[in-house]
Amino acid sequence: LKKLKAEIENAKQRKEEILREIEEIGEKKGELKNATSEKNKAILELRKAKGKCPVCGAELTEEHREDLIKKYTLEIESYAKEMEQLMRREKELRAELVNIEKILKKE
Amino acid sequence: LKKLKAEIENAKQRKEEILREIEEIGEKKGELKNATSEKNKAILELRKAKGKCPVCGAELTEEHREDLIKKYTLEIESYAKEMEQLMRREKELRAELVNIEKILKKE
Ligand SMILES: [Zn+2]
Repeated sequence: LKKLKAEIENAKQRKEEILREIEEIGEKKGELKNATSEKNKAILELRKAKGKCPVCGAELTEEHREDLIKKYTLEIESYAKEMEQLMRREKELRAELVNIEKILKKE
Repeated sequence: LKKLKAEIENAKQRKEEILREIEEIGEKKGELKNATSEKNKAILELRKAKGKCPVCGAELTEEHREDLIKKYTLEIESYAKEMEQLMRREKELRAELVNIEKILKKE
């Protein structure tokens, strides 16, 4: 019986950790969505720009404009990769949670 | 009869001028709408900015940021005034057009 009690205790603790990690993943996903939409907006602004920045008015050479568009496009791609990793991790955690719930049913 | 013919000729010419002017007003209204939405977008970007421009990355002091927001807000107000004048002018032209059409009915 002692063995079962220890197993249930571990399961409860693990469940808490999983829920906390899933919550953190949710927050990170929100941040990535926001960052992606910011960069997409900046790219739209830069595509229209001629000679100066449409937002702050600073001088903007053709070369600088193209560099920025390239830089932001690469950032958006890295956000998408990170998002995929988070979704995969979340799926693993949810699967583990299902097993943990089974153990806790024995209580 | 000669008098009537001259009146109709004038009316036809005036109608052409009115239609051309109404068309030009339409174009200007489109430009003002576009410029207003550009500036509103730039103000939104500037509100979020901290230390550097969110689009081109140039350094942006607190003072410069506030000046730009003020400048763009004033520009939006002047666009709205111009829009009102255009709408008033368009109303006058349409009223004149109604009278012209009455003359042309005599043809
Ligand atoms: Zn800028």
